[in-house]
Formats: sequence, C-alpha cells, structure tokens
Amino acid sequence: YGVTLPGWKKNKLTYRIVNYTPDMSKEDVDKAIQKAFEVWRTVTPLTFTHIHVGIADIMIAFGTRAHGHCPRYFDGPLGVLAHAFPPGNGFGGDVHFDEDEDWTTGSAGFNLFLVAAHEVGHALGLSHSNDQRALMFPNYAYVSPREFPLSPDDISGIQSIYGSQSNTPDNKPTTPTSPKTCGSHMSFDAVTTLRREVIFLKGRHLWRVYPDTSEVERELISALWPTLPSGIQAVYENMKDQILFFKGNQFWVVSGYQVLLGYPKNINTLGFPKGVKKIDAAVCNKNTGKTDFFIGDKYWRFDENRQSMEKGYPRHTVDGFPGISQKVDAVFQQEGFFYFFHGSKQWEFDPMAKKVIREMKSNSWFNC
Amino acid sequence: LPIHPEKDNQEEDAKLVQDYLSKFYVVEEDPNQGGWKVNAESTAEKLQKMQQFFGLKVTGKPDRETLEIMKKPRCGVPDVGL
Repeated sequence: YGVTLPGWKKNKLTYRIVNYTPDMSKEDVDKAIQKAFEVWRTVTPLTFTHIHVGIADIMIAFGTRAHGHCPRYFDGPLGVLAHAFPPGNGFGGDVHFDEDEDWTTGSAGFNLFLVAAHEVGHALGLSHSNDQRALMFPNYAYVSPREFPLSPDDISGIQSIYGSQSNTPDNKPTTPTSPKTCGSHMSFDAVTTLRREVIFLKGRHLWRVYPDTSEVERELISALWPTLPSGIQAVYENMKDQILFFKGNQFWVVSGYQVLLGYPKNINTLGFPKGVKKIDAAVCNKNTGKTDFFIGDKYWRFDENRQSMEKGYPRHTVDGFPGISQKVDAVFQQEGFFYFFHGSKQWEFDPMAKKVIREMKSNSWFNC
Repeated sequence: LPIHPEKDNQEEDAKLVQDYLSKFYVVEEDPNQGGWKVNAESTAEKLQKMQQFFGLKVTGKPDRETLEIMKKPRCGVPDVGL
C-alpha cells in the first residue's frame, strides 16, 4: 500500500454528492456512495455524514473532459474512470467520476460502488497499491459487491493512518490536549528533540511540541514513518540531524521522513555487550557530542564522533546524575538542561552543576 | 487491404504510451512546495517504473503485455505519489 500524508486531522467527516449521473436512479447513486464509505468506516475510527448543502470535506461530482477548475481532465468513454484528491482543503478529499462512462449497480459497464470505494480510499489518504488483489490497485476489476472489497493490504494501509476502529480510545475530537494527555498519570515511552520541536512517544502515537509557541500536534508514528513499529522504547537526535529509534535489541536511523537503508540493526553494532537486550532511554549531549544510554540503574556513554563506546562504562546513573535514582523511561536535552522522565514525574537536571533543579509533571510541556 | 497497418499501429501505440506515462508516471507538482524541480525522467525510465509497479517484465520497451495493461480502464490518480 502507499499513503499520501497527512490524513484527515479529525475522525468525523462529511460528504456531499453535488450532482448525479443519469445512468442510475438517485437512490441507487446515494446507496452506492454510502456503501463505499461504509467499507472504510468498518475498519477505522472514521465516521461519514451525508450533507446536502454547503461545503463537505469530501465533495463528489460527475463531469466530463475538462470539468470546472479541476487540474485533471477526463478522456471520454473507457480509459480514466474517476479520480480523487488526498485529504486537504479546496480540492482536497474531492472525488470526480467520468460521466462519459456507463455507471451501474451490477457487472455491466462500471460498478459505481466499487469505483467509489477505490476513490474514497484516495480521499482518505491512500495512494495506489501494486497488490493486484487490493481495492487500491489502479486498474478496474469487477468483484461481486456482496464480497467485502478490502484486501489485507488496503486495511493495513488505512489503519497505518487512522488506527483501527477497535482501539479508538475516545470519540472526542483528536485534540492533543484531550483529557488523557493532561491526565495526572500521563507517562511517556520516549522523548527526543527534533530540530526546534520536542517529540513525545507513547504506544502508537507521538506528540510534536513546539516549545516557543506551545503548539501541540498529535500524529500516528506510522503516519510519519510507516515502517517503524509502535511501542518505541528510546529515541534521540544525534549531531547529524538524524533520529535514532530503539525497540528491543533493534534500532532504526531516520533522516527526515526516510528510514535509512540497512535498518533496523542490532544494538550490539553500537558496542553493547550481548547481555543488553533493550534500551530504556537515550540522549545526545549536543555540547559534548557524547550520547548517554540508560538501561536499568546504569548508563553507557557513546562517542558520536568516534562512533564507539567510551571505556569505563557502564556506571551507576545516580553517580553520573545525582538525584536521578529511578529507572529512566525517557530523557531529552533542551537549552542545556536534561529532562529525565519516570512514570508521571519529570526532573530538570543541570549537567554543569550536576544537580536536579526541580521536579515537574511529565506532561508539563503540554498546554494543559 | 489496409495500407501499412503495422505503421499505423506503431504510431497509435507510441501515442498511448506517451499519454499514459505523462498522466500516471509524472509526479504531480505540489503547489505548496517550492524548491528545485526534479529532473524529468526519460520515457524508458518511466516505462520501467510502470512495468515494475504492475509486476511486468522490466524492459523499458512498450511490449505487448505493457500495452495491454495501458489499455485497461483505470483510476486517474497518478501511480507515483506527490
């Protein structure tokens, strides 16, 4: 499958059928389009409401050749049957059908439900799949409408953007400051800087915090990096504008949206002994070019320039960072200070004075 | 008997290939992204990309199987993402 990022920022979407093909009754068109949305609703937290006036998220229309201000055009009978645009404003999310085709409810001509289900996939953020069994395969193929048209490839694709229906934590709009994020027990799996942002990871989600504007955006990890797993345990930004993600004994190096080729690799390639099975937290000290890896009550130090572990480690964390006596869940550096997380608590540590400055809540970075 | 039927077909096929590749194998420009333009790919490169996508033999040439796929009714969204 392929995705065009980002998906819709909300779960409740609307659609409007602006005009109708004379090939089918109005009821049959309504039913075909409604069934096309139903297909995607059953495997995502998304809901779709049919509105009849005004601007909907997904505007649906029939046209021929050059139609309105659409940047694409149709080509008469056969050839291109329909097209759609990825989520967004303006044309974003819109679906257009070629009125020069013969639209039907059965196997003759082109089945409107099947073509609509494919185009709605685009309107939700999927691009074409090269899996010939997938609904998102570009060529038309008639399948009995009684069969469920989504292949496992389609379902993986759409759920990499929106998650599955079953684990929708709540039906509230996905505002990052939803009660859960601001709950008093909020904790994080891993935290890192990314240029001027701070990224908090937990389960399948991440929050992008812009400290200077206290803006917060919530995303699915898979929406930014589809090949990364959920449940990342440690993450840090190195000196080469890259992020390293750790889970179990594997790690990935990411530059921008790209996971570099050859990853994941085993953490023992960094110099950890075989006995180390996972990393709890990691932070690169931008002032020294040394990265500290925290595991249990100890930490290792890695020289980024020499790309090798320093001798004389591991050491007890509390010896190197007085006051940090709990297992470290996550850690990051911001304006020279280190911020250590354990459960719902966070400690601001001054590496120069070698002491804890203050204790805060883990979600103090969110404008709760 | 038609005169030079082979020649007509060839021109028709060439037009089909050009039309198909320019529609589905050229990355649509994202109006929101400024910056450098990507160098235009050659027809053979685009053809190879299309043959790879459809699981065909990657020859870079418009062979019979490739033309048959190009003639099938399909969605108008390009196969290469923004």
